[in-house]
Amino acid sequence: MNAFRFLGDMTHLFSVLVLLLKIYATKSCSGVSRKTQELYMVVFLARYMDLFTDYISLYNSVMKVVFITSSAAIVWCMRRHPQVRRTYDKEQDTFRHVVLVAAAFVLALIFNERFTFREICWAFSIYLEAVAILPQLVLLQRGRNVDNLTGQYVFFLGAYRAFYILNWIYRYFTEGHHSRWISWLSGLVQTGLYADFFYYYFLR
Amino acid sequence: TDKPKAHDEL
Repeated sequence: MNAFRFLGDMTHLFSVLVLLLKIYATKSCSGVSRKTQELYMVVFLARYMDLFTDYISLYNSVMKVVFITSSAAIVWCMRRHPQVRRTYDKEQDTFRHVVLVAAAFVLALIFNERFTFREICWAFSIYLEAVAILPQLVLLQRGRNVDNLTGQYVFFLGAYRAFYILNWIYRYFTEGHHSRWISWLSGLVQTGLYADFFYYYFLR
Repeated sequence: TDKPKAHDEL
């Protein structure tokens, strides 16, 4: 594992933990899109179905469990926590996220490495992850002031994507590792969405 | 046929 990949994983982990701690410490999820969080939970569940079938390393397995549980904890807080759920901006968070799930699923059925359950789940999770931030971006643009922590959350997520692309470039040259084109393309789309956000974020 | 590679990234 190279440094880019590790930094990518760490910024990804950090973004999720920052968000969870923010919600837990302030007992408020104001400015956080529950739809984006639900999409991420679906992404992790679909991608890490291989947890028990393909063992890569202890590091990978632990991280998979951490991502699934932390994203589930965020969704649980926003739906069930007696104080937190009252602070959810339901009227603002109107993005039709089911459309994204359906589109990602159809894409995964058409474009996959192999027409198997595992590969379709994997491709589905990659496509969905690329667009899962959209409800959050829409919510951020509606709110007048971007909350510091919510801004940081998106910042760390963006850093994660950037590091992963550097990781693929690095692996391409050092290991001759051909990262699958599905991840390349989706990764670029995803990073582009963040770049667009930061452009406006820093203008403000 | 070759066995599909496992996904080694997160």
